[in-house]
Amino acid sequence: YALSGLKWHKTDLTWSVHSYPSPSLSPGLPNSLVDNILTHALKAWSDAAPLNFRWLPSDSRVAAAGGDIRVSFTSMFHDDGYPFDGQGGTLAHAFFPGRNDMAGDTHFDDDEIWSYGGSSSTTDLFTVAVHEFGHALGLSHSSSDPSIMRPYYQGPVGDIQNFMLALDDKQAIQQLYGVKDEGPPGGVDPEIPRLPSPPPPRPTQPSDPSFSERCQGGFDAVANIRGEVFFFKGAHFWRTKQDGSLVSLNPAQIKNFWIGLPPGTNKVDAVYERKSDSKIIFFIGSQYWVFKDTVAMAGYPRPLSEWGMRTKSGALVESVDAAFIWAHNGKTYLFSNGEFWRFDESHGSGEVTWLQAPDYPRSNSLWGGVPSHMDDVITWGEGDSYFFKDNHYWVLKRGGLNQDVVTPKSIAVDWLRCPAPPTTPAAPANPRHPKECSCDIKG
Amino acid sequence: APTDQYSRAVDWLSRYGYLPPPDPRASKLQTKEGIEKAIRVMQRYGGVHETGVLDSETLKLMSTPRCSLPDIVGSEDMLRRRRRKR
Repeated sequence: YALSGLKWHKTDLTWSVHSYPSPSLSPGLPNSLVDNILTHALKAWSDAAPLNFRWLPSDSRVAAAGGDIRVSFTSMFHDDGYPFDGQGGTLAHAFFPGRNDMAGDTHFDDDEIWSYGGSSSTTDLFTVAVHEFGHALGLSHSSSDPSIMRPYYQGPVGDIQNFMLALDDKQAIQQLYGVKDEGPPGGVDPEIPRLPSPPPPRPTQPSDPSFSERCQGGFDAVANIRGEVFFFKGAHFWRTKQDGSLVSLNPAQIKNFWIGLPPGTNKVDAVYERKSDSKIIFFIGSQYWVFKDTVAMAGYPRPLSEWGMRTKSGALVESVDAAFIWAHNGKTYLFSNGEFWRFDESHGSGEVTWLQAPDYPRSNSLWGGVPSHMDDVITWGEGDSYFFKDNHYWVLKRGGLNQDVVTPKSIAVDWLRCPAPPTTPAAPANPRHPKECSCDIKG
Repeated sequence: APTDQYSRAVDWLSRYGYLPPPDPRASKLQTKEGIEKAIRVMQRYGGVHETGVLDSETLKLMSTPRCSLPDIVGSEDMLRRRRRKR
């Protein structure tokens, strides 16, 4: 069972009925029968716990001002934040105990066809009333079966004279108000059960494995897609927005965002956004996919061999390390195993295809000052080329191909909001320990 | 249409506490993973086969007449109710 955390701090409760079902919809339920059904619905609870329910005429001043459980049949919007929805759907609701005006109020949808033990096309008032009075006494919905506090209507529970609560419901009401004719309500502790103590505070050091994954670099692929940089690693990716902030510190699952990759995809080799139509190209092993937004287009994957990339020795390329569009000339560049190829996008037959430029492959060493076996490459900022390898990146300015000095920078710090490794101050020479050790972030 | 069915299901899951209620002050997009998880919880709670997708059994349960109160009462929902009350 589940308790709402609220209960009446008294066991003598009053109840009243402020409106009855419309005779036109529920002709079989005269007001006297409604009162009788509701009386028995309350009795189901008072049979299990030391509760007393006293009926008040609805026109009495006490009922109007401060009765505990006030029943009404209303429809659609009725000023309590829980509008009804016509026949079917929601049937009723009740407010948990408390000191506010609406505590204990129980509303039935007057658009239902209410009955007592009627056919399947009607709704049994007794069954619903027992459930709602459970709420009015402090019980929440239960997923137990059997329990009258299950949220779904499951048909009449049977004869109101002989109805008894299921064990789950009996234990719930007894937890709140005690066992009838036995001891104080709630047993030893008269209050509602306490929640378990919270666990001791955890150290603030990041223990989440996603932290170290994010901050250790070694990305499978990096791509500039629509002005955001995606860092792919394993089955996940992180996403850095144009302003440099991360969409989330936690990684997202590739399979949940990029729809259409094979199940179990746990590594992508390279990704880039096509220039002419902004479609996104994924390379995984010897296949490639074309995505329209986040969904793979029909007909993919296709074999990488369609690109016609052969090594200098004439072998077909089996996988791609990196792919990007060089802002300097708008051409597509694919890298594999220390060599690269250049392509033009062609729109000949309506569909975009790639035409390989002659005189390729060439050696990656032409891109001077950067690693020759990079993880991936993107164009970013003012058309600069960013090369990523392990946890570092190198920037070749504008159309630069061979700069004198390219200083590597930290991917983790500059792109993924990781703390900078502590700088080790120059230690004074220690004659006893001539070789001082220093620890980096991994150490 | 499947999209209608999907958005109605998200609305249902929010209403009964399986998804956080939409915040009128901020645009909050539910993730596919979050919705699948919510469907699983709803299926477990309702005693139907736990698949994480809107199968016929789940849709049938969602259209079963029921009590208006949420099944999962989270802190956000309680807070919202207290605010409305004030």
